[in-house]
Amino acid sequence: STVVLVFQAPVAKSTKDNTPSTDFRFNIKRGDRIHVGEALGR
Amino acid sequence: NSSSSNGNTFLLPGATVATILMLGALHARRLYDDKKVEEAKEKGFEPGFQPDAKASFLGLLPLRTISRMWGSLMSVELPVKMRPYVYRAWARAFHSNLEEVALPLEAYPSMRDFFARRLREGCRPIDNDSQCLISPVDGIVVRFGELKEPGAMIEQVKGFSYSVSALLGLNSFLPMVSGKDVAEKSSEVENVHRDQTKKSWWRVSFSSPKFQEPVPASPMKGLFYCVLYLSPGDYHRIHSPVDWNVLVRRHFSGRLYPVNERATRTIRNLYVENERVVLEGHWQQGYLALAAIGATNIGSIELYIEPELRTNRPRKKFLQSEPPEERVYEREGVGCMVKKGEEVAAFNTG
Repeated sequence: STVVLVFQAPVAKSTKDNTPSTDFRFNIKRGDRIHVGEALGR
Repeated sequence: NSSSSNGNTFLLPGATVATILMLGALHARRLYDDKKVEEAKEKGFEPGFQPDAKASFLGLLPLRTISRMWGSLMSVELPVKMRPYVYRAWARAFHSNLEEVALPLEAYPSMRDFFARRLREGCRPIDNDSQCLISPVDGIVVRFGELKEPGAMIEQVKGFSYSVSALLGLNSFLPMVSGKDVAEKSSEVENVHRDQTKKSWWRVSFSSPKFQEPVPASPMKGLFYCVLYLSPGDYHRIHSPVDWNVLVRRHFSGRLYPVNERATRTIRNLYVENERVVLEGHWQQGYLALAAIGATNIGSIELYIEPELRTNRPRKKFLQSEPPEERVYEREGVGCMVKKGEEVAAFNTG
């Protein structure tokens, strides 16, 4: 079986004053094995 | 008479041997094809979409009936003494980790109960960083990314993509991708999300066409997706990826093609064709949808927030492509609130 997630999240802002951007980033790679509770992205 | 009876005596064994040889040849050919694909992938080359005769043949089979029969077989209660042997054999065949199983193997009356097993407390620690979105299931990351173009398509495999709105349903309140215009409208929508007293809003929103058109995403919000594949030996319960409010459930009574890697390469619109349950709602950052998609061996999708829902039921022939059956969750007008990591649903056989 398969689960598909679709969600809104912040995208990169052009930060002129170098404040840390709040954009969402995945921290996975294709083919990774993942478990319930592990972060897909932040 | 004797020669004809001799002929008959050889007929059955001969046909059996011929069938076994033919199936063996087909299987060998399939192993050879899959090996070629693995070698190509190791060289970094991803094989593209290529429908084959097997995919067309699958389309002719009564897969839903086969799935229900499989489920009935899996529901047969096993003698207590036999259970550990059967479940260990399954675990060996599909690489399940028996160390994590919550109960002693004898406690699962049937294969179906074992398939929907829970895990021991603490086996899946939840990443409680409030800024992160967690995996709702155990599985393999098939694809993920940001939906850019207005059509919002997800690549099924190189050379073939399917539309997100077809996957989630045309009634979906999927935000438009990076809508440049009408930012105020999306902030209006966000305000209403926050203002939980307007009970009627959600009821109206899903009945009137006005709100059924895609809600434009606010300029600083992107739309992301992630596709996760669960193999037969995986833990098959679905947990909540974040704290969110589930507002709508949409059940698509579809086909039950297999969804393994080979099927994604050969069956068009695989996830849009298959039986599935879509949950839609919103979280702190806006829109969120979770689509649980069944397969031949896993025709059942059970919801803890709606235990009475049944999937993969026998269908009347002429209703082949019936529209999705939808339910708006009405608790206090904000739907069902679900905490990050909480069990939401489960896949099962049959």
